Amino acid sequence: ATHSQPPVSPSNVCKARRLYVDFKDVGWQDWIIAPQGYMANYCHGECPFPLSDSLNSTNHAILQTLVHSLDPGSTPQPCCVPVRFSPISMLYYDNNDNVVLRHYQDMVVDECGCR
Amino acid sequence: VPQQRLLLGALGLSERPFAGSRSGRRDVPPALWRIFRRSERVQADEVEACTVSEYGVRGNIIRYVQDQGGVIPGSGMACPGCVDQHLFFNLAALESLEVLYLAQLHIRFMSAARVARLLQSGPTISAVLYKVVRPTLKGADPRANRRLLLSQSVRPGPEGVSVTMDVTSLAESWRRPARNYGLLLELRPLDTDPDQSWAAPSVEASLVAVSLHPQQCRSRQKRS
Repeated sequence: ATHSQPPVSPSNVCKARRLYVDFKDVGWQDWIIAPQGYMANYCHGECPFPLSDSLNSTNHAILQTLVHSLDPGSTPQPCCVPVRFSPISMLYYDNNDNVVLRHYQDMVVDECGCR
Repeated sequence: VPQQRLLLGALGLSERPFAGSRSGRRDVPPALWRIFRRSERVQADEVEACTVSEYGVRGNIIRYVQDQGGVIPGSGMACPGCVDQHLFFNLAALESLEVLYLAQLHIRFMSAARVARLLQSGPTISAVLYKVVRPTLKGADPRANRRLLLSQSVRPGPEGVSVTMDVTSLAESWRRPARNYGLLLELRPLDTDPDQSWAAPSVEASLVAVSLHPQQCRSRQKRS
């Protein structure tokens, strides 16, 4: 079954991709003071058999790719998801026109993995 | 709209903050800019992120709350230059899950420009701050409804003079809007020349509230 699938080129493998979120694009520029946007990134790509160490995979994901390689129709590949985030701080006006500085976790995707 | 609400909810906001023009809005306090810039540099440090080192307390949210009070009409009738000012800080925006670690009151007394020009610094003022424990009913003695917090003499120069005070426990009670009656600030001139017309200083008050939202500032489990 594995031989019937096209090989996954390195560019298709699960990894973090660049995504810049501009707060103007979501219409929040009126109340967010800073930053005006930030590099949020996202995860995209395949989790092919065999999973390498660089794909931050779990034991379960390794077994899932094995099962998928044997029967692709019944079991999907593991998902390419964020496994490490970092926080950002945002400065904004609230509804009472107060200035608020708030620290938000899990805002930037630093690493992706197959889970 | 539902999608935006979902996103705002993830950011800990119940609704989209006022979407009007930014003109006329208050400036960002320089201290807050400094903290923001520093947080950009150290944001990878999880432990640091849940502590506001500038104030030496835990927290992931710093609010500069504006004073919504004002001069009490007719308060200048008691004596020339006397001013009674109501200070009111709305803390209803704090979510019930948030833990308030610090509330710091800043009061800045600015001498009237005319007085500052004449005297280089304004006259000495007695500044007495009370917390209001319940609203004063008509005809009742207002002194029964207040508790003394601070009594200080200040002499504002051209640059003004500031008083800072920790009001954390008091601000905790203000989180329930029905129990928030604010503060009363009485200003009385101490050494004015009776021959010289005297103008009361202007007062700018703000409250810095540092709180921690436990769900948004959890400790990260160490991975092997």
